[in-house]
Amino acid sequence: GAVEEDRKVYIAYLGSLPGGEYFPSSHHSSMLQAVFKQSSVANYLIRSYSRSFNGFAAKLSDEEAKKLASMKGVVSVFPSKVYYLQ
Amino acid sequence: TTRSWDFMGFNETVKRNLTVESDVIVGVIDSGIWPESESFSDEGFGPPPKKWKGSCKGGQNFTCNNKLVGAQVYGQDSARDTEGHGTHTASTAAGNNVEDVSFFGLAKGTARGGVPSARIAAYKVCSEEGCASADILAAFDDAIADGVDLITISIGADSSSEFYQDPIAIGAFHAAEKGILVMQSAGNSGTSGPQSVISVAPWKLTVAASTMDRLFIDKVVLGNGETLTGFSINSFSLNRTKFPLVYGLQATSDCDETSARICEIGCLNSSLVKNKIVLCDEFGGQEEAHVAGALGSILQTSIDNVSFVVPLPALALSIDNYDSVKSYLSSNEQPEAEILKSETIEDSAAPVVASFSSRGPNLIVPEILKPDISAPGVDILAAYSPAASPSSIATDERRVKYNIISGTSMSCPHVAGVAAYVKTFHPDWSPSAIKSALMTTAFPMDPSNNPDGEFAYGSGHVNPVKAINPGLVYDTVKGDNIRFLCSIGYGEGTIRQISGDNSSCPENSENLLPRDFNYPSLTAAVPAGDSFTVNFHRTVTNVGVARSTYNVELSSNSKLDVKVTPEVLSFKSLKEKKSYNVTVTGQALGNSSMLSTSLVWSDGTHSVRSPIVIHTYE
Repeated sequence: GAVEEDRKVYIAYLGSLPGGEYFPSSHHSSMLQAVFKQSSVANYLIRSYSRSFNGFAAKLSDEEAKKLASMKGVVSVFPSKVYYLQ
Repeated sequence: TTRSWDFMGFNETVKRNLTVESDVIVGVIDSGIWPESESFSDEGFGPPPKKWKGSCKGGQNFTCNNKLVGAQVYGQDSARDTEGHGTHTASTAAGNNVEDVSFFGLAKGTARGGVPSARIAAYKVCSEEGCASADILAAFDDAIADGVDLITISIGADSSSEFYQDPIAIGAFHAAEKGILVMQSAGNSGTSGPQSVISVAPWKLTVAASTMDRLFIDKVVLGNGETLTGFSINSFSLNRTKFPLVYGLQATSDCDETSARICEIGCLNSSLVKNKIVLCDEFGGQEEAHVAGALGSILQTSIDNVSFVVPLPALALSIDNYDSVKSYLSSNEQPEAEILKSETIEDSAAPVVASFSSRGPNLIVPEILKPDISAPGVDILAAYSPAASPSSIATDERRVKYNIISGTSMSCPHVAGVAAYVKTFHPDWSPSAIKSALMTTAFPMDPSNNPDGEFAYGSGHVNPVKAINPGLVYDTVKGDNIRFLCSIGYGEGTIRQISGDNSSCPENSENLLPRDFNYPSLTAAVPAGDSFTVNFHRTVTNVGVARSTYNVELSSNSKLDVKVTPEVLSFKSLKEKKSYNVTVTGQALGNSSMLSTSLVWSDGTHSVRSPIVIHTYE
């Protein structure tokens, strides 16, 4: 029920990729579905990290980020900040 | 780079392993790249090495070649560099040798990267608005999988953060687990003081910026004949003609006094500065001087020995020299001056850590010394994007193929180039072994010229020639990074998740200390006001001569008593490991203070040097 404008990009870091058969995008989508309690999450999942480690970036409200952070298998959830050239 | 490599003794005739070098791929996470630059021409290059698994997805109007083997862009249309920064860093790390380049005749020479025969993969994560964490993490995800050998990233946040919230620490961790060393710039917040270093994880190599012996200066000749020396990279000549001087405060129509003195944007009246040299109390006033159409500008600065490209005849003066000009201006009815074209002089004090280079100690893990090492990062000439203004001022319409810029961004790819060079001689070395080789062979820096000592320069100034033959290395083995995380309080579940296996913290992990991580420098944080005794445990691996004996040498510091056990390490074979303990005792220190000394393991040929730092910063 979060207002769209309140959502910002968060990164969910899930650590290393698990061994064996694993489908990162569908896992990431199902995690978001659990947070949003709705099946359509394509508009919120911005990026999946799945080649070298596991995680994703998604548009979340602060409350949704907290909920995601409490889920099993999540190392951290943090806002995507702006970094600068040095 | 027309001077920086030679300054370190890394001249064009050093021995190279060219076949291996051409198989090295340097990943550059930055603002993109200018693929048509001569620094990235693929003349003489064969096809990419077989291990390369990446692709060229540079977007519109972007083509890779056998030198620039890969490109990827995140959140934008093209990997083409419109800032100039990514082109500069990539060419410093691994650009071709390009003869006879200069910035309008200044700093003329051969521009070259640390490993000119290596390949480059560019990952564009920054635009003029900055670089999003989500994109940075995506670039690491790709670069690691693409098969790069090293990653250089001259990007940072405003402040340091916990590893699990830092995309560069996360990316570098997984890179290290796959054998890829990541170099990151220390940050440019040195003037904010201690604890400003933003790259804090022990699995990264954090690079400070220092000067080299080529110093850019500029001069202004006042109407009374007095000549004052300041800093700028001013490519303009006024042809021996003096022009009227006017103070920003006198040349405004609309602004309050404070804004007018510093020539804030919109403050100067064009008709009052036309054909005049305008004085501004801040360096940033040059932009308004240029926009308003002033003929030149004299600016006040608090930063010494760093020169920036200016869009008009201009120079920055120290507060004292600037006051002299203001005094001359106010005491003469027709004050005038000529600003000369910049010149270079030899700076015998170099290397000195730049005032802008971020300082330690490490705010997140106080017992891991950061920055790790220093390298040239002041007034570096390297390839640039012809789409960008050389002064970064929009109204400066000049376009150049090579530009001179400063920052820890510029020092970082120097160290990446050296790390790549070491890798060409030791392709099987781990990231920690390469890092150790760079740190323990670094030139010691002179604390009298660098009063912040190790908090400014880490282990010292990178020494490429020595780095390929360090003798001993402080290697970390599989699981050490995880055990380090245990030592700073990461829980079992988190550890398993990060490692992706059944890793667990040792039973007594509450007794693990971050300072016992097998790091090439030794740092302890002790409480202020109490005498102290601290112990360090280290293990070295022999990579020099099979049968060798190393003796410990300690530099003197009357306030620290250092004991090393054993004092002799005898090796019978290569890759053999030996452990030793260090005990440091001392009297009580005040708040926010530090003491340092060093230990060296020497076999008469190799000198394996580690700084020892004791501090009371919280």
